Parts: sequence; structure tokens; C-alpha cells
Amino acid sequence: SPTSAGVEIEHLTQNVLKSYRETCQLRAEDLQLRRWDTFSREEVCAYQRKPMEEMWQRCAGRITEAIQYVVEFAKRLRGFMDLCQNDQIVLLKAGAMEVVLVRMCRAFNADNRTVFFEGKYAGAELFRSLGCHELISSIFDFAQSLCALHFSESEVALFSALVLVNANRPWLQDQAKVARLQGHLDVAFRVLLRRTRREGLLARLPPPGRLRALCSQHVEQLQAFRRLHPGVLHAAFPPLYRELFA
Amino acid sequence: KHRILHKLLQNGNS
Repeated sequence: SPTSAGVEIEHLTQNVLKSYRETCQLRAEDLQLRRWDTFSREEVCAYQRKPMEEMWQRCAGRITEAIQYVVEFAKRLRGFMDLCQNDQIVLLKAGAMEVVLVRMCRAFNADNRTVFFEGKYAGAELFRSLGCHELISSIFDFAQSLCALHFSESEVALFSALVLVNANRPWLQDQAKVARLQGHLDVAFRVLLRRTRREGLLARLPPPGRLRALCSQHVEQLQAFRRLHPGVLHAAFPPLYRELFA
Repeated sequence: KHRILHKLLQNGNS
């Protein structure tokens, strides 16, 4: 009946919001309070002087931490752990980095184009020694475009659940089951937007191809780094990062 | 092949 369907959707929404709150890594209020706490000129120079390998290793470490929170988010999402393990892994392998990029908009100050990194807000120039200017610019542009949508925490929660539970990912075993969960999350997202009079958001969401392109750009840059510094990846990068991207 | 993801998924919520 429409009523019990409505109750089900409401339960799902509450579950997604709770899962997100418990795994969001940094509280929005804290990020907001610190948004003008930027690295000093000297600190930026110190980062820029770091060897490329060290800076890659640090960034891989921060990405891996963020991904661990995304895995916890997935595990708490109602229905996710009912999927077969192959499909859980397929969805996380394809979607974890995309969710990290979506979550990053909370830690981005669009007024001065800085992102929260290792304790303070950093501009794109801080990442110079990585040697991937284009990738960093694309990520900053993406964060800037998401910030323009003025996502609420509930919207980030539901949108990131939908980025993760995507029945179009290749190699799924039980696509229908993933599609069903995706369908329920999609309804929950739409109900939330209707209730908050934010339906206009749907037309402004980034197309899936944009997130996919950013993730491939990251993997391409990692391959280029690997050619330049063979061995470093295996010796010094977090195993989870290697498993997902190498 | 995805040893660590497997392990993370199998661990209880922590």
C-alpha cells in the first residue's frame, strides 16, 4: 500500500542519514569553523619542496583514510550487505573514490578555492610536487561546481549512496538486486528533495561521466608516477590504495 | 584478488 511504501522509504532515508553521520569522517560544523584556517606561505613552500614520492605517498594515505570511511558507510547502508560479496566489491571498487570526491565538497572552501588537507585548508599550489597539475585542477573545479549546488548534509548522504549503489557498474552478478536497491534510494532522494522544495537540484547534479573521468584521470596519473618511480608504490603505499587503483 | 576489501567488509562495524 502507498502508506507502507512511504514508511519503508522514510526508514531507508533515516538509515542513509544515520550511516552517513556515523561515517562522515569530519563534522560539517568543524570544517565550517576552520574554513579560513589556511596554510601559511612557509608551510605551502615546505609541501612544495617535498619529493614527489613523499607527496604521492601522503595523498594516497589521506585518500585511503577517506575510503575506509566510505567502506563503513556502505556496510551500514540498509541492503548493501545483503548483496553478494562480488557485487559489494564491484560497487566499492568502482564507486569508493567517486564518493570521496563527492564528500570532498564539504571540505572545500569555494570562496578561496582551498581544501581541508592534513589539518588546514590548502590551495591547489600546495600539491605542486605531485606533478599532476591538470588532475588537481580538475578535482578543484569539480569541488567548486558541487559547492555551487549548496548541498545539505542529507543531500550529500543520499546522493553519495546513489553514487555507490549503481546498477550500471560492469561485472555485477545480480544486477537486478542492485537495481532494486538503487531504485529505492532514488525514490528516497526524490522524496527528500520534494519535501525540502529542492527538486531543481536533480537537473544540476554532475553527470556520472564527470566522476568517472576524474577517477580515470587519477588512475592514469598513478600509472605515470609508477613509471617514474618504480617500486615506490609497492614499498610505501597503503595496501588498500594499491588494491583499488594499481 | 581483493583481499583487503574482503577483510574490511567481513569485519563487524567499527
